Amino acid sequence: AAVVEAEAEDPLILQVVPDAKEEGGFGGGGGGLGLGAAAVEAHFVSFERRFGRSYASAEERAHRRSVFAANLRRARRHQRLDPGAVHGVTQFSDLTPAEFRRAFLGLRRKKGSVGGSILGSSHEAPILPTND
Amino acid sequence: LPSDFDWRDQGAVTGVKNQGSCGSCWSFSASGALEGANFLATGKLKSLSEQQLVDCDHECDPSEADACDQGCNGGLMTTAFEYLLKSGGLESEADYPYTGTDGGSCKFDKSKIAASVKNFSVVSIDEDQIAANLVKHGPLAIGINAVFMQTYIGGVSCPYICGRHLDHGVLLVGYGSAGYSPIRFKEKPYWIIKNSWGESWGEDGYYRICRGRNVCGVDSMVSTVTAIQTSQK
Repeated sequence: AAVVEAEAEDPLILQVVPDAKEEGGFGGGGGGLGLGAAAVEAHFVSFERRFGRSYASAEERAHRRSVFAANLRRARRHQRLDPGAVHGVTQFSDLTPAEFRRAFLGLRRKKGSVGGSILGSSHEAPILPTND
Repeated sequence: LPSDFDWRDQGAVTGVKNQGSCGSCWSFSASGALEGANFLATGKLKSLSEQQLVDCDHECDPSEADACDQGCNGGLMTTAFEYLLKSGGLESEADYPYTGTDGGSCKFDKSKIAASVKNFSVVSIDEDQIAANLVKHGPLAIGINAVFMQTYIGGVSCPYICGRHLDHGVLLVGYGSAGYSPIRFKEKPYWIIKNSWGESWGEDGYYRICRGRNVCGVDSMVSTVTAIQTSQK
């Protein structure tokens, strides 16, 4: 009971408790890092089912599975760097970071901008009062 | 400023949309801001067309002739607002539905304009100013570094380290005062962000990120838009 109470009060403890059964998020534990090939395969099958993935060939599936395994490790890293959120398997878990950027991002950053406002722009917002 | 604020509670935010495999986040950010501004101007919430921006907005930055809005290959919300000022406005989602591809020609019909931009502004990197502009003008188009969003499932994101290189356009719809931050052992304020990756991503399509230190560059590219009332034929 003391352990449970300590965990409830200090979620940091939960970060290092491995939980291979965790399918989605890793907020509660390990998942991903250190999983054996069979466990990764089980996670990947679950991912395919959940997000309706089918791949053109066995080679493509094997490649996507390796990307997925890398993303499990990445999610775990993100979980450590961002403990207030839950990170884990998402619909993007079979995409490399580069593929993800190409397909789902697309903000063109303006050169020469400071704080999102172009120097000397006539579109700079006036300062609003915030004390009332 | 209120300690908590959410434009969804005021009916100013349409349902979560899905950009598909197309780098058109900037168009969803821009249209979402105009949807909110149009709601404030007219009292009616209309879902507006992103595809019109994808197909028709090729506006370039005056200072960088080669930096233009390019459909699924990316764009910028402020240049989208420039396009909207010039073109007259956005059609509704129903009249110009989203396809998630940018190979088609522009089918913009001026007679079907559902919302028009009156003016737009960029907001300084000051969280109080961002909150004030949010409350006064409606949801804000913002840029963010999306590196943690690929694996995000829920909660308040507050990474120790996150690049401030902006690569994703989203919509700031509100803020809260008390999201629990386990590493700091206290409640931390956060922004509420509408994304365009469908409802199955994140918290029903939304992302919460902590306020206070420009995490992931969230405070550094913020623009607000105001709308004029239009009559639809």
